[in-house]
Amino acid sequence: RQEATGKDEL
Amino acid sequence: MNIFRLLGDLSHLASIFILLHKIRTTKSCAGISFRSQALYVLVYLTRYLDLLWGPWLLYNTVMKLFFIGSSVYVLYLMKFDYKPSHDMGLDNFKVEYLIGGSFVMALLFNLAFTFDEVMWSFSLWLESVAILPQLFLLQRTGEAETITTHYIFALGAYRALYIPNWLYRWVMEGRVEFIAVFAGIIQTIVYADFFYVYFTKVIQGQKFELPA
Repeated sequence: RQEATGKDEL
Repeated sequence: MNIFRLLGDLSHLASIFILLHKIRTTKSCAGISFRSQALYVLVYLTRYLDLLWGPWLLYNTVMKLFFIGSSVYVLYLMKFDYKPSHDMGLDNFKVEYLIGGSFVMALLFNLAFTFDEVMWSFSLWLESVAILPQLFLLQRTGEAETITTHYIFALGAYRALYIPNWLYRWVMEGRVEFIAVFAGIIQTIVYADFFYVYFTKVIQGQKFELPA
């Protein structure tokens, strides 16, 4: 789930 | 990282500095919704739970700590240093519905039915409507200081700029996060009326005034 786009955004 | 995301984040940072500048120079938080500010604290605390366990990317971590810290600081300023200037009577939007509705949406739409994932989804839905008490206050006063409108614009532009960022990432990386995108689109639609008045009045050098 870490690779979901939103997870590396603010 | 792409130009849209970077501009979005810079716009978000700018909005906070504009807000702090407004409070400091006018020595007043008149026209600023305490309720919206409190919702942002809740948004950041539930969104950035991963600060507790990582992974800690330098850029993201610094920004997350700044968003949490500055939003708590604004609440502190409003509650203590500039309390008398706070429009208590007019700032009475029922935030319980926003929190409750966001929680229901988070229970229905999440990446996994776990505490952190439900909180992450909750933060996205809540952020999409967290500006409503502020816009409601604007509506009730009928006008706003220009600097306050710059603050609201920069805060709205941040999420609007995330939309081309998501499109870019969808095309370039083949990844898309539907909860974030859908909530982000709702958030931008919530600002639509405000953007319209901002572009047609404030940018032309006129005062932000709503038609009676």
